[in-house]
Amino acid sequence: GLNINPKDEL
Amino acid sequence: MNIFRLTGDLSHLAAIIILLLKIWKSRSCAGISGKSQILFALVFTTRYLDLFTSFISLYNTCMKLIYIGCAYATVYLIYAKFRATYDGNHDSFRVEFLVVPVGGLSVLINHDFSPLEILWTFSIYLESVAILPQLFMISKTGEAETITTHYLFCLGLYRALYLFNWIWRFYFEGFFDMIAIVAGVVQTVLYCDFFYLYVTKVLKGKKLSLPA
Repeated sequence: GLNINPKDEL
Repeated sequence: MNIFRLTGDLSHLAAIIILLLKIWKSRSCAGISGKSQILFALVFTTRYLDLFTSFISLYNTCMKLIYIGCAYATVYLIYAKFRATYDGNHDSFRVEFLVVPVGGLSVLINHDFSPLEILWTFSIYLESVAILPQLFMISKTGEAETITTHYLFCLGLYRALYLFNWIWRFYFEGFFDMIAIVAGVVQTVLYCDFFYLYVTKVLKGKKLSLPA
């Protein structure tokens, strides 16, 4: 899926 | 969180701290591109604005704060405290040739046309090319101090480990983020030439110097 907020990666 | 992601983050942290300590201990930022460091500070600033909007974990928040803090500390050391040692003549990469296209691209290609998401996208694209002023500087002077090459190796290794993290996450979580992956591949590829020199020269105890 798409990574829209929240982002867990740095 | 998997082992690639964790070691990637730690490698990133190691790179940042190696650079800070190198400058602090030698009281000099010779050979370091201040422009790349400004770009990294900009990368962290635009990416971690979600510190204000969402809490993910204590680990996440702490690492973001450390990265941002160290990035600005590095810029401060280069442009203020040890400014006299800054090699501005060799740090001549035109950063507007990176920032302007990256800004345009992040407005055009993003997951969601919202301010935070566009800034996050901008930071991902910018990070992928932010090291170019540093690599340009090394190619111009034809050499790099060994400690600087350790910094670059850790920084390149970090994004390479993130690639493995994304492969892991795709197989085990069905997760993928095309923007991060494509930018991450570009970023890692930019280090390949350097990785080769690092393995063939620095790890064999030689100084990294390029043929004239």
